[in-house]
Amino acid sequence: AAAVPTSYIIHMAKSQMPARFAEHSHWYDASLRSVSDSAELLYTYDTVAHGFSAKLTPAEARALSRQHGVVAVLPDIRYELH
Amino acid sequence: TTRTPEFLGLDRSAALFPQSDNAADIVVGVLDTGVWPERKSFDDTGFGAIPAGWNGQCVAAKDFDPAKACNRKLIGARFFSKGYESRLGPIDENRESRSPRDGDGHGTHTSTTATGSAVPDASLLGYASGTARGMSPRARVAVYKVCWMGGCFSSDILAAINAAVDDGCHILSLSLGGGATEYFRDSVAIGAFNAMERGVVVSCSAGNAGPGVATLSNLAPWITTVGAGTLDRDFPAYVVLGNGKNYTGVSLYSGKPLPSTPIPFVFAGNATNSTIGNLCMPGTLLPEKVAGKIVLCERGINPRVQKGMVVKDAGGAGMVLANTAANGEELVADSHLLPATLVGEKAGNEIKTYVLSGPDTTATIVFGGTKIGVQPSPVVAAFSSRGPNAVTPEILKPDLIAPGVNILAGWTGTAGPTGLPADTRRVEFNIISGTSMSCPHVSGLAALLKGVHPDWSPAAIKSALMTSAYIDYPNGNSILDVATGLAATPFDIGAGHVDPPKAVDPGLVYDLTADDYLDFFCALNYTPPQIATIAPGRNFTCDSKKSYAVSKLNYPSFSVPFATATGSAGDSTATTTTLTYERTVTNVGSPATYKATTTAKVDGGEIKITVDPAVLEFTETGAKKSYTVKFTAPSLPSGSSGSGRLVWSDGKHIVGSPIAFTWT
Repeated sequence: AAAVPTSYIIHMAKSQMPARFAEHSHWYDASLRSVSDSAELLYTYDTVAHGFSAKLTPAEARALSRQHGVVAVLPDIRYELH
Repeated sequence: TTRTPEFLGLDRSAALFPQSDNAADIVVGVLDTGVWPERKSFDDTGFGAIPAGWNGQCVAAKDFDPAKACNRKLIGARFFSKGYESRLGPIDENRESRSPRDGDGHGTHTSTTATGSAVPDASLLGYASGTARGMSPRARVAVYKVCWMGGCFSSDILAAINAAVDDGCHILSLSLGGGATEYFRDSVAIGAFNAMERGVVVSCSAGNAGPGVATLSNLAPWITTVGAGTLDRDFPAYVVLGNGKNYTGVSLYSGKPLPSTPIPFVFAGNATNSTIGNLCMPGTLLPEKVAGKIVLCERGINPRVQKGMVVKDAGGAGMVLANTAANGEELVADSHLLPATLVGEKAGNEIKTYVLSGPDTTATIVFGGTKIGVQPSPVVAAFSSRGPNAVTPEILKPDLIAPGVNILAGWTGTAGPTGLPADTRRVEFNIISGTSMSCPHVSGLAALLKGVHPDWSPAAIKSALMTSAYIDYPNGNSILDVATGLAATPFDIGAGHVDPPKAVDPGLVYDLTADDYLDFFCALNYTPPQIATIAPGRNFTCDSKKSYAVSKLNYPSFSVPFATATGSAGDSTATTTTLTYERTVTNVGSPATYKATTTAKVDGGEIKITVDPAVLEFTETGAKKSYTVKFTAPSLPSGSSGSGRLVWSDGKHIVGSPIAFTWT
């Protein structure tokens, strides 16, 4: 189960972006690549959240949660119509 | 929506809600199952140019041509499926459209409820006929498809909220939800917070997990959380038993009627080899025992319309569906494919006694069409989720109720009104129920208020809707809860039933800014990362020298949780506790003097409520005045509860706040 990828939402502290990145999307991508070469980035969020979503293994998600500027790594939750 | 505008008084208050260019500048974003753009409800006749600030898109797809789908009414249509597809694999385009097109019906229903243009001669198979129109028919609508056959994923929802805010939506309507969870783990709450911070009103459904306690979704205080009530409209269908007794149920069946003389009538539980045959689950009925007969089924587990299909497939001639204790007397109408009616628990029990009384029982069902003027109405739907708030007990939820039972609105062109694969009927409008239906009513009303008061904050609009809501029928009796047959409590209806003509001129509002919610997070002892997750645009830390309290959040309602004091032997002591709440009201009317009155009712104890000051004098519009409320109560056994009300009035306006008391 630890190796099965699933989707996560990664919330980032935008103000902690290292100076070497010109755009937040580059930082998000680099953060993702630091834990996985193959992880698929789903969305970047810039307005109502700062961060991105990606498909990761649980181990990759744990590793990402320890990266600089990551404030939360939340599992992608299923909601239902009412 | 052939009835709700009248039921909500919108027909009597045209002057209060001028259908002006103001309203046409408001864009409601609906996050749902997409849209069937060919519906007349999206007709843009009379609409001017798309608002200058609109940045949205109408995306192209195989079955979605923007040139034909979007217009000056439906100004945006997008879909978000990356999260869904990453979890469940590629969308099977033989089963659902990878486009904004709505193959389900739910999204077309909610979007037309909020904003649909007026469509004369609307009905579902002749039922509920009239002119269908959304609550804000002059508003524009943008749809964001986030829900698919396998569900709606938070990564897609957050992406859609992000897009909707960027696009320029003023109101967001989300008829979906998840479990009760801390706000920093809830993507709807996170997205809604940042939308609110940008002036966007977010209205969400409360959930359909009622009538159990603490069953609500969408609990964040910056969300308007909407429960469901009935209209004064019904669709009676009468069960006539062979013994001459009649019982009234509801149905939207419109095919060939049953014979007027009773035919054989059997209980499903006696026409099956299954221990749960009474529920009419697929494959459980014995055709030789039900062929040509009316079958009594009981509610539960599988969908109501599927039970009818099970009876039909087994050769049954009709179905009487009986509520059990879980649903009580709540009657939700369905457009069954065979003659069928739903009856309440009491009637169901009597009918069951009859059908079990012998081998030769008979019955028939007579369909009564559409009935208007049903009283009492509204009553709280049993399915409507209830408080208390499982995340923050000090914040009362739901916020209010709105029509959500047997609502007619637009429907998809690819599914029948029951949604069953075997239902080949195609309808322009459908009648369905849920807090999904009540939410877009409030979203549309929020659009109306935003059109009239473009400078009001999301919190002010929410406050106006809440403090003007009513809790009594015109005869003075309290709104009833169909689940109990008793007066509804604030945990059922929040501030009460929405009353738009009053909401447009509320007198006072309880305003809130994003900064106030940051203090609220401090009161909840949220950590800096947790706060940063919800409010990423702020570099905020709580001030260790400052006193924070949830009771200081300027909410338009009060939830007062007392802790039960226990003595050394574990029994309740006679001590009293005082909890103090702080509020600030803003005068949005003329200069006036408001006086406070309070009421409270708690079984087993007496509560003292002190408002200080009890008189607020406003000399100008926009002035703010603060007051405190002290609630002093004895220690009562854990599980005790009560309710009350605080009303500020200047003789013209009634600014009401519900109060809910609990002991834990």
